[in-house]
Amino acid sequence: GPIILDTYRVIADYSKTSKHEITLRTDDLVEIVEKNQNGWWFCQCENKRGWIPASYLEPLDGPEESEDADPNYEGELYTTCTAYKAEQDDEISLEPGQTIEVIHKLLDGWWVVRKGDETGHFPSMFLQKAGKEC
Amino acid sequence: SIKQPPQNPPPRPPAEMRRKRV
Repeated sequence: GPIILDTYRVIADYSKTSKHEITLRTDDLVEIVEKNQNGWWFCQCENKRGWIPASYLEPLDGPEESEDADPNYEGELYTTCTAYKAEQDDEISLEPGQTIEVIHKLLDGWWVVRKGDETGHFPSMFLQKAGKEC
Repeated sequence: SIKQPPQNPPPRPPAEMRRKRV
């Protein structure tokens, strides 16, 4: 049968920053082709196709419901592949090769991780499951 | 075929969205 794609509404203007992204305006409606867990979603809007940040979208049906998975306070072990320096108060800075616990996998690609007593958001694209090669 | 996603982390949610989450 036909493939039905989820429709999302754009909640804020977004200007593309690299080649395969698309620029969208608030209230544009887009169909989602692929949801990557790094927070970039591939979507189509009229005749445009490209990647946009999941955080700029809300589902057309049920915009008040969170689609995020529940947090797992026991934590899941991951290793950092790439360094990231926090730019906002709720982020955490980590060096490559550090083992951390992921406690909340958010669809926007900024997972909540714990390192000792510190907790903060970190880009999921810089993480790999512990024990696997980056 | 779908091109690879951008190699940089996506921007954080716009301010409007962050307020909603609090």
